[in-house]
Amino acid sequence: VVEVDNLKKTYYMGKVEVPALCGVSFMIEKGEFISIMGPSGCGKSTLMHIIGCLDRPTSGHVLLDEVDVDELDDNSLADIRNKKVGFVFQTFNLLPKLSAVENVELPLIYAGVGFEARRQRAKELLGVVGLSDRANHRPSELSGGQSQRVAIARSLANNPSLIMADEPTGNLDSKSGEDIINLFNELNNGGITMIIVTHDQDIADHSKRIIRLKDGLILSDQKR
Amino acid sequence: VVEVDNLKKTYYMGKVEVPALCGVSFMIEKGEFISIMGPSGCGKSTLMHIIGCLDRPTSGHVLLDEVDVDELDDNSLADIRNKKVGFVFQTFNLLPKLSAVENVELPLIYAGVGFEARRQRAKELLGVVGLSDRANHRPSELSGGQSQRVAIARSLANNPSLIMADEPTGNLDSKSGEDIINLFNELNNGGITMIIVTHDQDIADHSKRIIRLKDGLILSDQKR
Ligand SMILES: Nc1ncnc2c1ncn2[C@@H]1O[C@H](COP(=O)(O)OP(=O)(O)OP(=O)(O)O)[C@@H](O)[C@H]1O
Ligand SMILES: Nc1ncnc2c1ncn2[C@@H]1O[C@H](COP(=O)(O)OP(=O)(O)OP(=O)(O)O)[C@@H](O)[C@H]1O
Ligand SMILES: [Mg+2]
Ligand SMILES: [Mg+2]
Repeated sequence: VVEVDNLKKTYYMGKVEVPALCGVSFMIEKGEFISIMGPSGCGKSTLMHIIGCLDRPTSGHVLLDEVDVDELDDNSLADIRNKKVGFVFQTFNLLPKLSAVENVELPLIYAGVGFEARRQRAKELLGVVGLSDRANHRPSELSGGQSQRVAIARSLANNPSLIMADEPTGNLDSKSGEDIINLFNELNNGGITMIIVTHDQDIADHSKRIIRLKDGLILSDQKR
Repeated sequence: VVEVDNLKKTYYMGKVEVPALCGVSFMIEKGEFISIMGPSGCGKSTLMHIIGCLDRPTSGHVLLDEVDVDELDDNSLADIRNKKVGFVFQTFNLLPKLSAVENVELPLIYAGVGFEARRQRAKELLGVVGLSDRANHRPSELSGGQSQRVAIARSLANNPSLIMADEPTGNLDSKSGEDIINLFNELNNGGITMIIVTHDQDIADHSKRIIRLKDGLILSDQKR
């Protein structure tokens, strides 16, 4: 469902070149549960943003369902970002002026879902992540771990077939973190492909394959 | 050095009351290394902000070096915030338009340190957290864990006697996290009082006392 071919990404700051990915290749089949691990700054978020069609590589190819992303027009890309892929950002990226339930509804608005159905689905998802009693709080009125869970709920809104989560438990205590890991397991058992960047060994222990990056290259790619 | 007496904090959203702290009392001696733990949303960051003089309680008292914070004027409070207490926010709170080294210099500017000395001290601190080669990157040009480490470096700028860090290793891999724990240990061996909010058992294992919160109250307060 995801194929990455000799992906490179170099950031430019004025004349300074910052290589973040130096040639990464792998294939992910439908229904896999993969952890991406590696030291701080090794290129994990950069890789996730490129696979999730949120950024373009400097060179190399990304194929989603065997279609090269380069050949997709903007509408198709927006469709993938909104309906096919659920993305949980490392920095959450919630809209500050919307409440928790309105943030979770956002992907449903883009997908054209009506008001009643949207509100019901968003409330249900907040319940799944344990935040029913915080539905009307805006991000500044939530704790760090609560904001993270709203971001997780939002990524599930359109029942995506692929979930990409960048360090989804960094701000959670072990009990809340376990709830999220169980949620991800359940989604994966239902056939959803999971790609999780994590420093948390508990998540890595639940995944069936670990890709380790170092300095923008794959150090190891092992099935467990 | 820190005394907290029956601290309560209630947030108000319109007419809705959200109790975050419901009566917290404890004393911290100079040179202690304390972990504050508890479930997501139980009041840890709220407690840290009040002790760090970044927010006021609804009722109860905070005494720093035996002086009630309520009796301090704004200048004294600013002095405490800038020179006595090094604060690492859960959301980093770096200034987006400044580079990493300029962010670390900020407390030194407030303290009236000259340009040469400031630049040297800031570079030295970035070296301590392993980011010498990212000094000119702005926060948007840094990885999550790199931003977190810049925030840690900034908190050390004025050689504070008390360091308060809110989940300082949530975005770090185990090696980078270990470097930070060793750094905190070294600072504590030098006599600096450490109060660390964490979900990371490795940090808790290095501290000598664990205060556990639940629903805005102290569940346990145990020396190890
Ligand atoms: N400005 C606010 N307005 C309303 N409620 C708030 C506000 N800030 C925090 N809260 C609520 O107060 C409670 C405590 O928040 P706090 O940030 O202290 O939790 P925490 O223990 O740090 O959690 P985490 O581990 O997830 O960071 C939470 O339930 C949160 O929803
Ligand atoms: N916009 C940018 N401009 C310049 N350099 C960047 C930019 N974004 C990221 N970088 C650099 O690229 C490298 C990879 O960043 P990335 O965010 O992918 O790391 P990461 O593996 O996710 O790290 P972490 O675990 O700390 O989140 C880092 O060294 C970072 O400094
Ligand atoms: Mg990252
Ligand atoms: Mg917090």
